[in-house]
Amino acid sequence: EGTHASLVPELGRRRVLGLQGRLPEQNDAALRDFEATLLRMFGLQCRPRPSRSAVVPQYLVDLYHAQSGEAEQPGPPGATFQYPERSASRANTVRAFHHQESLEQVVADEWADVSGDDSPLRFVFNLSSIPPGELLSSAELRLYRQRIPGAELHSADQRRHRINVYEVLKVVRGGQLITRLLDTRLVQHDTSGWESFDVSPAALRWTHEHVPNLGLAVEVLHLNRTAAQQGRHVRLSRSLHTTPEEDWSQLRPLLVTYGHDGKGHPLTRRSKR
Amino acid sequence: SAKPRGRKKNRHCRRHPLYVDFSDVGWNDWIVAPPGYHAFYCQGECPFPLADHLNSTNHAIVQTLVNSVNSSVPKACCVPTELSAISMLYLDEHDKVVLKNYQEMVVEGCGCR
Repeated sequence: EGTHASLVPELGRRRVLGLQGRLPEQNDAALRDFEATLLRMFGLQCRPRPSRSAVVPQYLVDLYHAQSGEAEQPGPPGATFQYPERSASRANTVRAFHHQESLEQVVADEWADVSGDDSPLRFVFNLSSIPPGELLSSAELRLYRQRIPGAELHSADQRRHRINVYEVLKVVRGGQLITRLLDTRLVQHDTSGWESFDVSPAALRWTHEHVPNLGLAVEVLHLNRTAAQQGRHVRLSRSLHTTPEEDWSQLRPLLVTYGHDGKGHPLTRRSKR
Repeated sequence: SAKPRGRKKNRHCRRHPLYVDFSDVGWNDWIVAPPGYHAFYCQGECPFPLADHLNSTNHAIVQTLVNSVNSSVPKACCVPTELSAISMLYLDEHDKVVLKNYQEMVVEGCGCR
């Protein structure tokens, strides 16, 4: 707060000042030290100043409620939350990352709606905010699938999509990607919901082995190709459907990392107290 | 006539309520949840002889015993003997959302140590 410490509001600060008979400068310095100590305790270098565009993913809110024993609270309609028992049991810190949209290939963005091309879409997640002392145990890429209206009219074969998630190892001339498969799943487009893909090997390579992070690539294949369904089931890009901005911010791909900073116990699911 | 007997205040070491409200210090802009939490604190006397419920150590019993005959040796201190963790959901310095478990944030039990 400029020259003043921000921890204690002005009113409280004046009261403390009066009680202690200290000079304002001494008081502010003490409060600044106090705030810095508290922030260090929380593992922060400075006081966070969230921007207006910051979005808190519903998945982390649900995870928090499960953690604090408030999971009984009803979520949004249609929400299906599955507690990541295995990942959370080895971690005390969960971080959420959205991809850097500025790095998206414009061409790739267009195919999702129009061309029906099978080229994978590339997503780059900046994980540099993970502190060096935090050891990742796992990471998942979460993708939202939206039910295609009238899906019930299609045969089981026509409803099938395969989602492949790759780590990008190299980008060669012409934008072609050299990749390795991390996870794959066969889904049907008659339901909406989140799919979680294990991308731990890539996240560990980027953070532990300091291998350059070239991102992940996602490929959605409609097994019984029809122009009407191709590229319309999995929410990969902003332009895929004309929905409000808030909708995209909550439904866009999300990378979630599970790590431990060596302090304290892992996350455990609590019952309501 | 006998004086009306008020409820005798228990001054022995025990846990007291203490609610930490993040909005009071203006931290609710980056801490998404919880809005605050019950931290509690320990306060009270550690009298001679130490009762079982005061969770004392052998050392605290000896120190209290010595204090009863030599007041220059202080009494045992009323301190947290059991603490628990809380989870916090917040936005960090990079605008990233973090859910973290912080150990030893809540006093669960107090004792004389």
